[in-house]
Amino acid sequence: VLRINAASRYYRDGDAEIRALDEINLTVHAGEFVAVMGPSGSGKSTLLSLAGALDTPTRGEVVLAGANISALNATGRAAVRRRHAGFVFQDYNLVPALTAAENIALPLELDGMSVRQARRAARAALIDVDAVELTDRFPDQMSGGQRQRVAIARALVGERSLLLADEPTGALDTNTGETIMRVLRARIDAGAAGILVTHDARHAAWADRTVFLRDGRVTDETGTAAA
Amino acid sequence: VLRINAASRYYRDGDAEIRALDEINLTVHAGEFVAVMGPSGSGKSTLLSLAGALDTPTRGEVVLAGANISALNATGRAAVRRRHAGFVFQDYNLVPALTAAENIALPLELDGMSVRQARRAARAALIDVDAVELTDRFPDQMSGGQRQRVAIARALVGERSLLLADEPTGALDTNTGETIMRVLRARIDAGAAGILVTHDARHAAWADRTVFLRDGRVTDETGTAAA
Ligand SMILES: Nc1ncnc2c1ncn2[C@@H]1O[C@H](COP(=O)(O)OP(=O)(O)OP(=O)(O)O)[C@@H](O)[C@H]1O
Ligand SMILES: Nc1ncnc2c1ncn2[C@@H]1O[C@H](COP(=O)(O)OP(=O)(O)OP(=O)(O)O)[C@@H](O)[C@H]1O
Ligand SMILES: [Mg+2]
Ligand SMILES: [Mg+2]
Repeated sequence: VLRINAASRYYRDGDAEIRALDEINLTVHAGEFVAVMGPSGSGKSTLLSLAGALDTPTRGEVVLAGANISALNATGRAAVRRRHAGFVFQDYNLVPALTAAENIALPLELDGMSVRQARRAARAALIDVDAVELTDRFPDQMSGGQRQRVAIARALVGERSLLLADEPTGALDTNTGETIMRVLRARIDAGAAGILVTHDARHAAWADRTVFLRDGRVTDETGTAAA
Repeated sequence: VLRINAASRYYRDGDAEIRALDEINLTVHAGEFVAVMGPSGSGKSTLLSLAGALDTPTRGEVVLAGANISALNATGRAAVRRRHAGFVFQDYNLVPALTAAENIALPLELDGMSVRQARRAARAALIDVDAVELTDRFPDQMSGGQRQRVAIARALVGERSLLLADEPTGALDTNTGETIMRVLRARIDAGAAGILVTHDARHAAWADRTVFLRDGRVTDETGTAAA
């Protein structure tokens, strides 16, 4: 589903070069769940945005669902991303003018699904993340953790082949966090590929293997990687 | 420093009444560090915004540094808040057009401090949160945890008598989180009063006592409360 080959992402800051990612290799197959851990600023969110074709590498290549994203323009990348990736952003990124259900239904309506069907799927996703009472609430009427759960629900609809979750339990208490991990694991077992960025080792434990980043590089890898 | 007396905060949602907080009592003295824990949606952020005069209670009263905030208008509350409270918001709330150092210096410049002096204090705060390399970066050039640390540094300048931190370590790895807790604890020991909202029991352990919220009410309290 995803192959990242010697990918790097550099930024210019004045005359300094910031190596957000440096020569990263990562492959994730269908049904595989990879956790990514590392200090603040180590490149985790950058890795996820390359994986989901939100950004292009400065060097190396990213192949998502067979498409080399460096070969695409912004429109091409958006098309690949919309069909294949479900994103949970670190800052949630909900549409302020839409209710929780409308936010969740949006990717499905963009897929061409009827509003009626999309709303039904949105309701099911809200039940999964234990947030059905939030259906008609707007983002500014919800708590941080409630917005996070709605963002998770949005990533779960439409059976995307690659789930990319950037610290999806950061604003959640332990119990709610466990509920979310169970839902994510079920999705992977049903065939999705998943990358979970987390600071919580107990959540990383739900994955099949964990990759450790530091200063834009992979420093370690643990867990039962496919032999 | 802070006395909350039978305070409630209700919202209208159509014809439903949402009790974000219901009859809360809380007193925090100088040098006292209180942690607040509870499930997502239980009222923690709401409690912090009442404590810091960002919001007024629907019932009951909030007295901050001797001022009854229900008796003040928005301008009056802003004045009390600016002088007495240092806030770390759940979504950081940095000014996008200002660099890290400028964001941190802003409360001091609003206090009337010279730009030169304010920048020096901002640099010291950046050192405290281990983020001095971010001095001239803009918020959109920083990672989630980097923004969070800048938000923390901003709350620490100006020796505010009440520190209000809403999940300030949510986006931080364990080591960086420990650094932040040590800095907060040092501030409390130096005389500030502090309320820390957290989902992490290991961070709550740095406080003198922990208050547990559920559905807008206090359900439990633990720790060595002042006898
Ligand atoms: N404008 C609003 N209209 C309706 N309900 C609201 C509004 N703002 C907040 N609420 C509700 O008030 C309750 C408490 O919210 P609060 O943000 O204090 O929770 P919290 O404990 O901080 O949660 P989290 O851990 O998820 O950040 C939630 O159920 C929330 O949905
Ligand atoms: N536009 C930019 N210009 C300069 N540096 C940037 C820019 N965007 C990101 N960076 C830097 O790239 C590095 C990696 O950022 P990234 O957001 O991937 O970190 P992260 O591991 O997700 O951190 P966190 O755990 O704090 O969310 C950081 O040092 C960050 O400051
Ligand atoms: Mg990040
Ligand atoms: Mg909150």
